[in-house]
Amino acid sequence: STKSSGNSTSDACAEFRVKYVGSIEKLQFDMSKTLQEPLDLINYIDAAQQDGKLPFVPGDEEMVLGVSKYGVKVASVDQCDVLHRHPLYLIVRMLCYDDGLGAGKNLLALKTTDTRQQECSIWVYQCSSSEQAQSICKVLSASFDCVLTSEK
Amino acid sequence: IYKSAVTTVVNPKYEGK
Repeated sequence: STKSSGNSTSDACAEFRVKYVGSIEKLQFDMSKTLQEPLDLINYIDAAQQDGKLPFVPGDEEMVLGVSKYGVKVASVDQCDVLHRHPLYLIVRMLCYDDGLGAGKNLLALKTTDTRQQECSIWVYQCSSSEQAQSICKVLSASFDCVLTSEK
Repeated sequence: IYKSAVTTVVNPKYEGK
């Protein structure tokens, strides 16, 4: 069973059960500039869902999303296969908001870039509740701080 | 679709990008 490694602030690291909605990859840099404001990003995801580029609801399979100072890792529940690995230094921002479908589910949008910062990608996951989404944001924010302080 | 509170976490490395 996946043991949650607690949340000692010095080394923030935690695992969460989420579902994968979909992703929009390799957006050109000028496109990514229009996606800086949270509401622009949300509207972009909405539009992608309307256009069928992103589903409205995720697949049934639950996944384990791990957040640590190394970044975000998404693996199958039995942790046998890793689906996504987002290194912390390539994560631009993370956004969480109610999906508006009335079931209290929260969407998590992760904006990542490539090493040359020419393109960006949007990864969308669904959390079971806003509390879960908030704690994911907290651990990620702690991870950024942890890396920032260690760089000084 | 009505969007309630939005929480954002920005990587300090990309502040303003």
